[in-house]
Amino acid sequence: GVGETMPFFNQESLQQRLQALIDGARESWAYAIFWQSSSTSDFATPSVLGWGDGYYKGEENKNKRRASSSSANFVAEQEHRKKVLRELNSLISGVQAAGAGSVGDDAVDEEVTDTEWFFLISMTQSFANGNGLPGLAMYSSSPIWVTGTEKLAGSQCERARQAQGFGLQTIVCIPSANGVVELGSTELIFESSDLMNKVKYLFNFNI
Amino acid sequence: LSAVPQARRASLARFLERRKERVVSA
Repeated sequence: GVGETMPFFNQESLQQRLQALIDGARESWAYAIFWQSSSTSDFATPSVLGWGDGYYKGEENKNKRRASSSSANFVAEQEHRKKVLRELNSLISGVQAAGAGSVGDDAVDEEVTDTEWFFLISMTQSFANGNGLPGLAMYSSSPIWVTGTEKLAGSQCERARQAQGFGLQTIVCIPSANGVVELGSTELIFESSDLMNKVKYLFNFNI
Repeated sequence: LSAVPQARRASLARFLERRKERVVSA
């Protein structure tokens, strides 16, 4: 398994663990994020969870959710998202060697879905211990599993409400060594010990 | 871009590259 063959904590190994977690799952998760804790052995210093890495898989039934695609708001929002993506794309392409994976305009001009956008803006977020779903999971040392539009919308956590606004129906945060693993889906997925065990196996490593 | 931490930059590059693959294969 991945956990046995990759003993070291690095970006590549983290990405493979996130992939292994949702590519092999029966449920259709749209993404997995590892929120990395800044904490050290000094327990007096408050820890912050920041972006460690993420794997975006996408939604299975994307076409079902395109009801409002002709509204003016939708068009304006898409223009904004594509503009941001275009800028990010040129920044990334600019630092890569010529021909080494620059992304063409076709990909940028394709609709940027709500789930993709939620994943992208997640990269700008961080959570103090006890704040937001990931921070709360870390603070309580127990998994948080929120299924259903109403539960997400009614959550005290801004991130859960934001997820619901972008069409997600399930969001899960599972604490692990040095951070929190978060998964999101546009489907209704109910709590399973299978996923918890997988996270325990794949992410309980020490830096 | 140098202000963007390495982890996010790598994740972003990967996301954009995979998005391109999804669009091409669609």
